[in-house]
Amino acid sequence: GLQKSTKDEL
Amino acid sequence: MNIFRLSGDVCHLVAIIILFLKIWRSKSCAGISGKSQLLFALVFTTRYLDLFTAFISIYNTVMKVVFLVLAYATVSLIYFRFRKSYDSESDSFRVEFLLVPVAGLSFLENYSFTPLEILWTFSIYLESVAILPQLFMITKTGEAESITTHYLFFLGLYRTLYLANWVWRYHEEGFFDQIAVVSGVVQTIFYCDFFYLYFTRVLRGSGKMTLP
Repeated sequence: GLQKSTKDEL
Repeated sequence: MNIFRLSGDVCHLVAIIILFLKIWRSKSCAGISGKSQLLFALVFTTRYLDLFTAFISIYNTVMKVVFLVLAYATVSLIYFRFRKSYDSESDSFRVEFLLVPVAGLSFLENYSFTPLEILWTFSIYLESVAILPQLFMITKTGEAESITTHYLFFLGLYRTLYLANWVWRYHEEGFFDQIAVVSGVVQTIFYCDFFYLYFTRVLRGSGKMTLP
């Protein structure tokens, strides 16, 4: 799937 | 944001508060691995460097500040205020065996070779092994106070809920962060043995968890 960073996660 | 991630963050916060209050009220850090707490403080420090550069939401910013403050406050309780009760003899895990491979891997396997991204990757890999000194200390002393096991339960539960969050985000948003997911699976696997003991020993009301 599309790879996005989890920077919106803690 | 989804219910899995929100409940995961709440479990994480509960775990950190349980530990801090346990040390603060008992005025002792007996049975607590200062090394693991140092590693967690390092995890938050290297992961939340974007605290002032990338605003995501009030919730995100507040939680990052709370995690950082509580992590450093816990470390200062262990190594300063109640250092006489710190059992450095039992807290003998060689953290360099964690830091060197984790640092090496974060240079090899990352999404982009920039300082912020490598530090974020380092924090993700480090978090998956940061609890090992604490688990090692429990096997060494052969026991853990029940409050410590509750701390470990919520800490293990938080990343397990994050795994559910990533399944949900993959299903809903086509989102998949390989580094975070693989590390999260490894991190949760380290808790499996503890979860077994927790459910079979502590929740049976035997109070203290004593290892076989």
